[in-house]
Amino acid sequence: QPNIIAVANQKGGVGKTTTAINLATALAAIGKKVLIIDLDPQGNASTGFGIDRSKRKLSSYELITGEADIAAVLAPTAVPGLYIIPSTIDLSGADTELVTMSRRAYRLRDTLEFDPSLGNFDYVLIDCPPSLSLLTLNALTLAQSVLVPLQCEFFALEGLSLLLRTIERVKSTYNGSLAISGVVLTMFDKRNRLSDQVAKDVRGYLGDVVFKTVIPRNVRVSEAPSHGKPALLYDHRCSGSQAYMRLASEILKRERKA
Amino acid sequence: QPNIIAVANQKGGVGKTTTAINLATALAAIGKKVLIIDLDPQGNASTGFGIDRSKRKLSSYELITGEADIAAVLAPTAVPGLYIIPSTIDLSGADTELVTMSRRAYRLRDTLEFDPSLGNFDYVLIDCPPSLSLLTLNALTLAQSVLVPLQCEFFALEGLSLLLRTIERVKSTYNGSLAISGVVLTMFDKRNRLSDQVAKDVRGYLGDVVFKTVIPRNVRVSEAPSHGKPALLYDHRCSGSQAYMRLASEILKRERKA
Ligand SMILES: Nc1ncnc2c1ncn2[C@@H]1O[C@H](COP(=O)(O)OP(=O)(O)OP(=O)(O)O)[C@@H](O)[C@H]1O
Ligand SMILES: Nc1ncnc2c1ncn2[C@@H]1O[C@H](COP(=O)(O)OP(=O)(O)OP(=O)(O)O)[C@@H](O)[C@H]1O
Ligand SMILES: [Mg+2]
Ligand SMILES: [Mg+2]
Repeated sequence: QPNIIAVANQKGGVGKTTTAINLATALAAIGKKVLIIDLDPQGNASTGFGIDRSKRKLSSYELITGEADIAAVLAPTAVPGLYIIPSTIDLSGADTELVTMSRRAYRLRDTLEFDPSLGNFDYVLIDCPPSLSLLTLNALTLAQSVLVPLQCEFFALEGLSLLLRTIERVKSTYNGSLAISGVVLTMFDKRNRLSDQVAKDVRGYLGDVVFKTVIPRNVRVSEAPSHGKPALLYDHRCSGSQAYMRLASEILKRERKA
Repeated sequence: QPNIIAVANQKGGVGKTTTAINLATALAAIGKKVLIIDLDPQGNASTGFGIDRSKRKLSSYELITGEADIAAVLAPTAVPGLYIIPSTIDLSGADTELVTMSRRAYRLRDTLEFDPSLGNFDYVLIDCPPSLSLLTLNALTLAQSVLVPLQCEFFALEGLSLLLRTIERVKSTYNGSLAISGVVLTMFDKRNRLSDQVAKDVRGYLGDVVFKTVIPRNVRVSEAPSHGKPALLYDHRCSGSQAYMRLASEILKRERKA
């Protein structure tokens, strides 16, 4: 069975989608079979792989409602070995619809847990929306671990303790095996004292939970989605791409140790 | 009655809170009486004014549930003429709780519309969370206009048409007088071609709806919240503070013409 990782942080704009896209690509480049599930109604992860909105007939919405299985919603990407379950605008109603559904926190797990297609993958990455809503709860209930992108900014640091408390609550109520895969510092700007300060604070607070790999602020990374490509395809030599390759090998190393 | 502006965009990290805090401060500096309502469970706007979490007894949550009025939840800030209704973690349950409440889209409006304290203010700014959830819907139903901060990045541009369609839907279903106050470009980096490209695309698409004032990326702006102060108090001479002062006068100029 695959290693299922939710990429989550309720703070907006911290690099969840960028990390899900580029880490998935880096893992595929190393030879892993990877599935990315776009669980954000904005659909940025789907756009980041160039999946046209008109081609997203079925999506992660149908997984939540149980109307479809992986085989029915799966789409290939330009990256060999990497598949995506795209999201559509239908998903923006899901949070409200889920409130009155039975087993509302387990919908994604109930649909996927025994889906035979899951066995085709080594890694599943779930890109979460910027909230601690029922969609994110569904991802945390399905996943074995949570990867937390953390922008090196003050407001992002403020939200971290709320997120960690939420993960603990999900672990005790919905998913006993949920662990923290790690916290990855994103958009680190070495010219900026604040980045350093936040990095020191987080490492002091969380120690080895924080990945050694730091993702630098790198304009090539933010240009790539406008070409419908992950940074690793758009410019594999840029500092952002190199950092995501290092993050992939650090995750694999942690796996082997565990 | 005050001019009520919702600062909203479902894309995360585009500068909603930073714009709400600094525009409110700039309007107060020009002599307006301003109220800021923190409607984001993250509570970044409250932190940005140095309101300690332990002091936030009553909050915007009690406005949504109708348990309190403005006078009961109001808190002063360090800026003369500027008051805040802080948010607490209670608000993170509001989206789910609201689904089954009566008049769920009108809760904020029902509580505030006839509140006598409202008449003490010239402007009310509502800082919205990064989603098109019931909390944001409550803000859009109460407000007369929406100010949309737009980060000069590709993913942020992608979300704009979804937001504009949502505003149209709210206008026809819940609040016929809702208008767009304008779109303000944020975190503009003149060294970066992508910023220019996004700015050109948005102006081409929306014309004069886009404010002439552009907010530059400026590290002093992101440092200010860690001191519990708006950028205008932390460093009034920096390029970010100057831009927010210009934005305030541009808004006042648009008001006079309207
Ligand atoms: N390392 C980086 N260098 C430069 N820009 C980056 C980097 N990582 C992300 N970005 C840009 O920052 C913005 C925010 O990143 P992204 O959209 O991935 O965050 P998110 O957490 O998924 O946002 P949301 O909360 O809206 O889902 C995007 O425009 C992205 O292109
Ligand atoms: N002009 C600017 N220059 C530099 N940094 C900025 C600027 N505006 C905002 N920031 C920083 O960018 C980050 C995102 O801004 P902010 O938190 O205001 O966005 P938001 O849209 O309110 O986010 P969320 O979607 O989580 O509510 C913050 O860390 C903030 O300090
Ligand atoms: Mg995202
Ligand atoms: Mg905010």
